[in-house]
Amino acid sequence: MIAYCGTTTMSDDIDWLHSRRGVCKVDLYSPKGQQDQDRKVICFVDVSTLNVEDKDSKGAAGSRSEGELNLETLEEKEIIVIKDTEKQDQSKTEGSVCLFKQAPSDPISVLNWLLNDLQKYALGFQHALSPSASSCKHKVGDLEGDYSKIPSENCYSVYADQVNFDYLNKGPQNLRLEMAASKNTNNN
Amino acid sequence: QSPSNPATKSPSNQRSVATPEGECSMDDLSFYVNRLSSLVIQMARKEIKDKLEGGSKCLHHSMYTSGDKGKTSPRSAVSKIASEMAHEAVELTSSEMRGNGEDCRDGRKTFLYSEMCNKNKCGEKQQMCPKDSKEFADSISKGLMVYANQVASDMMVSVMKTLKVHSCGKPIPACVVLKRVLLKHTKEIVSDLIDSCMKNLHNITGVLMTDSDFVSAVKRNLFNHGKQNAADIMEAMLKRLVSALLGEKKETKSQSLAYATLKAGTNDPKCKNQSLEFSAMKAEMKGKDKCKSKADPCCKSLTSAERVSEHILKESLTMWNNQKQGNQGKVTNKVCCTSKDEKREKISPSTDSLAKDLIVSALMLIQYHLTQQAKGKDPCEEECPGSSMGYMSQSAQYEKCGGGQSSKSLSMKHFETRGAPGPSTCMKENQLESQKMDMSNMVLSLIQKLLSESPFSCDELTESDNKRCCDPRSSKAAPMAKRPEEQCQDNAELDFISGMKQMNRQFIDQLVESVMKLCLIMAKYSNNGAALAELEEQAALVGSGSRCGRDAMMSQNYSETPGPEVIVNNQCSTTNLQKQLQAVLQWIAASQFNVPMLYFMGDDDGQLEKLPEVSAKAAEKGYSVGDLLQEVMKFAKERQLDEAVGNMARKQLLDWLLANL
Repeated sequence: MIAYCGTTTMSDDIDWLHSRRGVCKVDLYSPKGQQDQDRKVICFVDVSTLNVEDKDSKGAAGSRSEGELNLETLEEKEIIVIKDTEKQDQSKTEGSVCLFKQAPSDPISVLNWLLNDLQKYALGFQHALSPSASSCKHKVGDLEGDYSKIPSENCYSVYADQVNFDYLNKGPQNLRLEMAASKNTNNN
Repeated sequence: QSPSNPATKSPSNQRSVATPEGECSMDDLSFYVNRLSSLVIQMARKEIKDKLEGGSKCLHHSMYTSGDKGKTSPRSAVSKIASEMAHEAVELTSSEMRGNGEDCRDGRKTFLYSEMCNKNKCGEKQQMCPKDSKEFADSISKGLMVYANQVASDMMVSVMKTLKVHSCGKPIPACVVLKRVLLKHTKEIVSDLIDSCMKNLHNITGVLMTDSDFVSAVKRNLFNHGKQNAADIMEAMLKRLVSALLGEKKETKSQSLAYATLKAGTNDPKCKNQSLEFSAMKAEMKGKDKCKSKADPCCKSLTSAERVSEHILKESLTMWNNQKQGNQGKVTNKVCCTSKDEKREKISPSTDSLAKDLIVSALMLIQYHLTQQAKGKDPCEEECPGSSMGYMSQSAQYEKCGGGQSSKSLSMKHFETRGAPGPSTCMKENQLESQKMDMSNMVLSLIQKLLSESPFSCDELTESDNKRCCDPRSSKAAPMAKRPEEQCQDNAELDFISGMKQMNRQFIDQLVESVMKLCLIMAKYSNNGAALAELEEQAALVGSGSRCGRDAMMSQNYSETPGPEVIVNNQCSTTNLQKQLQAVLQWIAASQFNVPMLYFMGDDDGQLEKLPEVSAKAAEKGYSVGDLLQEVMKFAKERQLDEAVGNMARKQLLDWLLANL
């Protein structure tokens, strides 16, 4: 069983166009050169690019899409963050998977679609970077089904004890997610 | 035509109306008076017109014929003619009235009128072509007055001649008749006067506006006035700006005034002006630096980090003081019983100590940064043996000089210390450098004093918190707090506690934000990589060394702290542009959340290989998140335009950013 909870959309309040924050450094990831340190991996997945077979057959996300959480009905402004709540001893790397549906790029209003995309990425970062042991993490089953009752909120966090990413597979269709559910609950 | 006697057309027949039978009505009376007045006016007009047409060639303008525009003519001719005519008319009327033996009630007006006409005659002396515009205006006004007087005089004569009218066998009081007649004619007279005035005014302005000298003089005057006003406004604005930037200049005696104010705590009435005093201290140092311009030159000698440090220090001190004042005010206003005092003390010390820790952390960071900066920017320190005193020792010397000395004297001592023993070239450089670093020294000295004081000593943080209840500075509130006032209600106490919590939380949040901003800006503006690393270590040490600081770090929002390094793996892009755009937007989002380092995974097609280069360039040029987003918007709009015109040869986003950042 996986717990999830609705959260407020803090990124709505960000005035992106007038933000004076400095830009961060960017580099390309090279596994060999990285030292073992506190890092987080965020995988952004556009669910509209995944074919149904993969979604249904792979991992917990797919299993949830069959039941309570249908990814095909995910709205453009919604995002689901699947978080790993346990750090693996060997890498300390926490992982999150951000599932969202990409909005069509409106050719008229550049600002709108830019901000729309930006907001989704911000939500992803915001929830993926927040501590896993935050108050947002409810006990398993506490808020089951509640996400659908909060239509005004467009971000949900789904917590799993362990998330495994198959980075070796290339292409969006071949992404494989595996989430280990909590041990003391019913596993769907 | 008169309603009762249509045959009456002349003033002579008018008398026949005023028959002793008294059958004449008031309407008849008004009619005749009106008729008489109109006749007089028409006659006057005709006479004036005849004289103008048959007179001098200069007489093109008149009060009633203003068709000849733009020609220069003797404007006083009209008034002169009118004056003469009026005078003659008055003379005739007066003689007639005298001959008829009537009681002339309008003698005073006639006299005035005659007097004015005589005066006019004597003053103008037959000058037909006056050139002075003032004389012209005077003559116009006099002419109008003459005309008005003439009309009024004629009316009065007519009225007086009809005063024999009886109504219903009784003579009508003269004043009643006069009033009615005057009312009847008022509109016409006023309208006539206004019309005349407007025509003359039009002539005057028309002539004046075609006079280039006059127009240029008016423009020049207006410009001078406007310029003066603008200069005054600008000066006032600049003064306000300067006062806002530097604060009100007060009698600041020492560099440690702000500190002294802080030290004095809530009992010191100067606390209210703490920020001003700090600003005044800054202004004094500015004057010492011989910065002649008003605001900027002082700031130009500072690095961004110094400015921010200064700002944060001031802000922290102000907030700290405000918070203390708030506490004091709350305690004073909401006096509670002893058991409730304990509740308050349980809240306040913990939050205060937390706040203190944060301030200490910020101060230590600033101190460290300034020290590092001094080491890095002062190469002559080691080369010139005589001026080898480091900033730390200098600041120590400042401390020895004592808080009683003015910052100016401290600065002079600083100059002497640095400049005197060294070679001349080095001395000049030292002086220049010392000027630049004076602010740093002062801030550093102030910080060291603050840190060395017991209220801010890390070791005594907890003790000081505990002692604060017994501190003499806070003892003013204590007696009041211990007063046994039983009427204090529980609700008020709860409000007080919640208010305290809220206030402390806000205060601490602001402090945390200030500290973290400082850290980030220091890291950003630091050119020395080693120093940056040390700074980070120092920050970590400060954070770990301070119990409350660590707790605060733990509790603060992740968006305000540099978070962990983030590896992004995108699994949704289809086109190259989308992939690049997605990466840039994610870069923007990560920057907003203070991610220190963002890695992108899975760039097998090499689409993102230029992204590190772009980010380095953006960081180098100081681009903010907003700036970067606006650049992306520009790119997207350009692309839309290109698509609209069918231009397919387009740059990719990262290439475009590289070229345009």
